[in-house]
Amino acid sequence: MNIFRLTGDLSHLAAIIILLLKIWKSRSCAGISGKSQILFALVFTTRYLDLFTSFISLYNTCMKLIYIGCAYATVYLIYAKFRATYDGNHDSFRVEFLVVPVGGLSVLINHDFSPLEILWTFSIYLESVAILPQLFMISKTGEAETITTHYLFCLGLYRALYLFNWIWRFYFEGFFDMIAIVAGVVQTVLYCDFFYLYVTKVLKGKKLSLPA
Amino acid sequence: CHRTNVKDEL
Repeated sequence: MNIFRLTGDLSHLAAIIILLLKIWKSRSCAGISGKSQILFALVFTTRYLDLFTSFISLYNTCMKLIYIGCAYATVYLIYAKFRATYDGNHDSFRVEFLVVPVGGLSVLINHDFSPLEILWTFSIYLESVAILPQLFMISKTGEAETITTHYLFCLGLYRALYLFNWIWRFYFEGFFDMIAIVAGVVQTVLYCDFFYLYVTKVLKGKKLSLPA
Repeated sequence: CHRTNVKDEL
């Protein structure tokens, strides 16, 4: 555990909590892509199956349970409790275009051809693109609430910090995992355009709106 | 690859 890894995890946790609180406090999930949230729930479910097979640390187990619990709570709020506020018309990204290629890729390129390992690989690949329905939704409506942009910033920052974590681990532990690194780079790059808008607009007190 | 190490990440 190094400082990048820890702050990365906390940034990820902050993103998840920010989104849950935003929906809960405003009693609305307007502007939030339910599809991205379903994909994240799928990511956590397929990655953390090792909860049943191996124990790493209390920290590890607790964080996994919190991530999974929050992911399903978010999906529940969007598709059940506050379903009336869900903007399905603008959430029109075709997720099969992500899940099918990612599924194929995880069968083809993995560390070990075993069910748990393939599911882990699937979750890594899927996480790298799971935010696309959300970004697509924002590009479609042309705007995002400021609290939603804070959520996205924390979520992007988390993977960027993991990149530094991997650089650290490579130098000090001689450890690297090519699948996680490549997917992590892809995931971080997808946020770059958003990071630019966040810094130039949101941090200067303006609402994030795209030119028509 | 050090696969067992990666599982300690989230």
